[in-house]
Amino acid sequence: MAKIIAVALPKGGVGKTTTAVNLAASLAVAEQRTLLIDMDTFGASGLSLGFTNGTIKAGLYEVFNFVAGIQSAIHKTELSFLDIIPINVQSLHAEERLTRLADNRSMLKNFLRAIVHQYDYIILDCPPVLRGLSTNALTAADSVLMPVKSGHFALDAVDKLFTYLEWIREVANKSLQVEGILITMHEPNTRVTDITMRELQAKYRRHMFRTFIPKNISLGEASFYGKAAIMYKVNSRGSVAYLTLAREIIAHAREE
Amino acid sequence: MAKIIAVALPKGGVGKTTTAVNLAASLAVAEQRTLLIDMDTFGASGLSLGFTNGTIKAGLYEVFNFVAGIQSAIHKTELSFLDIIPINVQSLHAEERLTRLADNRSMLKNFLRAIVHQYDYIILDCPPVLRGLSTNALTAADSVLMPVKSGHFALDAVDKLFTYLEWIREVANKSLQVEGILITMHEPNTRVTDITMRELQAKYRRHMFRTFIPKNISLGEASFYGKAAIMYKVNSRGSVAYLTLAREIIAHAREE
Ligand SMILES: Nc1ncnc2c1ncn2[C@@H]1O[C@H](COP(=O)(O)OP(=O)(O)OP(=O)(O)O)[C@@H](O)[C@H]1O
Ligand SMILES: Nc1ncnc2c1ncn2[C@@H]1O[C@H](COP(=O)(O)OP(=O)(O)OP(=O)(O)O)[C@@H](O)[C@H]1O
Ligand SMILES: [Mg+2]
Ligand SMILES: [Mg+2]
Repeated sequence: MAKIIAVALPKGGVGKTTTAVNLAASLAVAEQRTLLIDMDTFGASGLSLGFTNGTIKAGLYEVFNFVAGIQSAIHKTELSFLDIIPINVQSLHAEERLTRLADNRSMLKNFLRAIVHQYDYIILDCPPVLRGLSTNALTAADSVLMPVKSGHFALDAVDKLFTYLEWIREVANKSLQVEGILITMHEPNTRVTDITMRELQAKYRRHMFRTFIPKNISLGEASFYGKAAIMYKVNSRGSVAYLTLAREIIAHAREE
Repeated sequence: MAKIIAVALPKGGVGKTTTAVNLAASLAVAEQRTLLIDMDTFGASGLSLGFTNGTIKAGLYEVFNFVAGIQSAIHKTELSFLDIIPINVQSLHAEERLTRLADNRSMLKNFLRAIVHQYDYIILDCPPVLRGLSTNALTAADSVLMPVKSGHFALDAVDKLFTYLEWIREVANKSLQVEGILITMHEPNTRVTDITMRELQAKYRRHMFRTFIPKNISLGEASFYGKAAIMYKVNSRGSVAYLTLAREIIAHAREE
């Protein structure tokens, strides 16, 4: 039975996609059967692993429209233990339609029942708003991983998500846990980082991962080449950090 | 008659809020009567200028709910030529309600008629999705300024916005122009920057601003202190870049 982890924060550009892709790849390297699902109509997770409109047979769009079964939306990647379901939104009209279908917040949860036994982990890459597809993801998930980039809006974004989780637990998913708060693009010894760390540790110390993800140029480069960092530069600081995060998450799952 | 500029891109964390706030402040320093409107329910523009829930009389939320007139939502800032309308969304319920009200894409355009003669520029800070409040902004705007951070998703985000602009011109705002593509958080001589620059210049050269915004730590720090960079460290590279951008935009407006 897979553990379903949603990667979410209602703030843009904090490293949600980078984390979803590289955590999924790291779990696969640790021989955990892993499925990555792109829940953002922008399609960044698919792009990050080299899936462009021409190479996608079917995606979440076709599944939510009942045009294709979920099995046929699963694509193999170059890592044997990593599969992906891209989103496959190719027009404004398709985006509008998928957003409306996602108003039924249990869609994803219902579709995943058919495949949840094929994987050890399912990772959901969420868009930066707490509606529609993000609500679908949080309704289906066992836990939420919150990537946070240091800055003025970090604490507000985390506060907002915790408030939203309380509502989700009430109306749709009472056992939803917090997987953890992950510091991304970490640049130590700056005033911005120091203030953010103080704010987050004062309020959310017990939810913080021990692993930090450093600011590392090869994480950005790897995405251009359609690869997870581990397949682009295995010994880069970014790759090593995501492998460490995967080990921390696997150890935590084993304790439960 | 104010020029209305929407700051938008369907990608998170590219510097939309930082650009909206610091461009508005720079226009004010150049003694242009300027109004900044926060169109993102997250409320980042308001936070960046030190407006917290306690200090807001009324915001866009009250205006769209016909609870307050637009004049009473206008707040003075420490810059005499800069006013702000914060969003003032204080709960999940309020966010949901405002998002639904924004389904009427002409709301903002109609409210702005009453105040458009009081300003030289109105700057709209948009959320990272092309729906709801962003559609309101693009329906009301004269032009769109696109902040772009170098990276794999930059070109896709710009392509997507250009497609959306064509639709907006057809259904809601036929004279909507492109103000320009602004490179933000610029770190020269990296592979990621070189690839992105090549991609953007090949396709959108004539829309690129001459001004680049460098990666500059004081832009992030200023926000923590509730100030535009110009009021925090006037001679920082970030402040100087946004002053230069303001001059470029003023010169462009004078040519029209
Ligand atoms: N640790 C890191 N070091 C350097 N660059 C990074 C790191 N993590 C992410 N990036 C870069 O920062 C940008 C934003 O990251 P990403 O797209 O993963 O954020 P996101 O939260 O998914 O954004 P969105 O809100 O648009 O979905 C990307 O260009 C990415 O390559
Ligand atoms: N030129 C810059 N140099 C350094 N840091 C910057 C720069 N521009 C923006 N930042 C920082 O990057 C982060 C993202 O910027 P910002 O919040 O303005 O982006 P955004 O596009 O408005 O994000 P969202 O999609 O969530 O609305 C912030 O922490 C901000 O302080
Ligand atoms: Mg993303
Ligand atoms: Mg913003």
